Amino acid sequence: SAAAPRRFNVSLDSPPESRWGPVAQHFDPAFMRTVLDHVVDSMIPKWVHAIIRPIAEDLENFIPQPYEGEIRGLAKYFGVNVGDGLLLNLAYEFTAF
Amino acid sequence: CTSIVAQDKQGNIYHGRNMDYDFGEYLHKITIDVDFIKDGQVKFQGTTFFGYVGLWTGQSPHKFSISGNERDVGYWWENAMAAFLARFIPASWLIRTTLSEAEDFETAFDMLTKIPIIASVYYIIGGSTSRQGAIITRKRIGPVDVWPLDPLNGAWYRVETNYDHWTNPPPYDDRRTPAIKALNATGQEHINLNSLFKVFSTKPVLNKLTIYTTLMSNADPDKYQTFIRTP
Repeated sequence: SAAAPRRFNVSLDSPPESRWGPVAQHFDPAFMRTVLDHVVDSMIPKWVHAIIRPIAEDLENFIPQPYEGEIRGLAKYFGVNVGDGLLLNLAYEFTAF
Repeated sequence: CTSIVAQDKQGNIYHGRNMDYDFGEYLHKITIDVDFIKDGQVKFQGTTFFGYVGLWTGQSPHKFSISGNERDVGYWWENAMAAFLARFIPASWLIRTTLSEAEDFETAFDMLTKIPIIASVYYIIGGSTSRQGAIITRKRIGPVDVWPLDPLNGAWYRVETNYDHWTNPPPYDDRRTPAIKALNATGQEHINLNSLFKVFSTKPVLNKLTIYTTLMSNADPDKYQTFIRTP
């Protein structure tokens, strides 16, 4: 079976930290935390997670805009640590080897 | 994943992909199509998982389309060094940046080929006019190989799964051969978005890990369409 996904507008004229807000209203933060925990725990060894998480928290020093602002905003909507928000966004890089 | 770029007899370019990944029980529920709006206009479109700001699938209307497929080479710590020391960008961010900034197919091709990224990947790009299509095999810095459409010599499509095209895929994960058989059975005279969807619905091109199928045609960007595939 095949069904169309939900479709949203994201305004690039809005600040990066808030531009995903209208989309976030359609998703349960608790469910998103479950997804994040499951993906991060499955892909990243705990000892690597422990090392990288504090580095990742210092996002703005090494991540370009708009990605830094968007991840920071999404982490706020989900109610998670911003470092974990970054790790979710590095999922491919943790598995492509 | 499986990505295909193809050209019909009239020179129209069609581009599609199956996104295969783990965590289907979650990802089916958070797959979204997004129109990125700038100054009241759709600047580019993409398909992603909510919370993931990069794009693995997207289209700049009337210009070009891009998909990315996983390429597994090297070691995880090389990726970590590329991320945190060299400060390269994730492969999916380069797709989104290219969709946002490139004004034409040639510029997009150049960006996807040259800009350093954290991990190896296959980029599949389609344009809006005849012969604009290619598979770009990437390492972190620069290309390993570029494999363009060559319809004048019979190469009216290119298929990329998750293996270098000059090698044979492993027998336990050969989605390339069934895709090629399905495309040959379809024929260049009958390729369009509907027939391409059927190719992507052929097993094992469509498999238990397939999260979604997206179909794109830059000449007709309103037909950008994603289907969530439920096993």
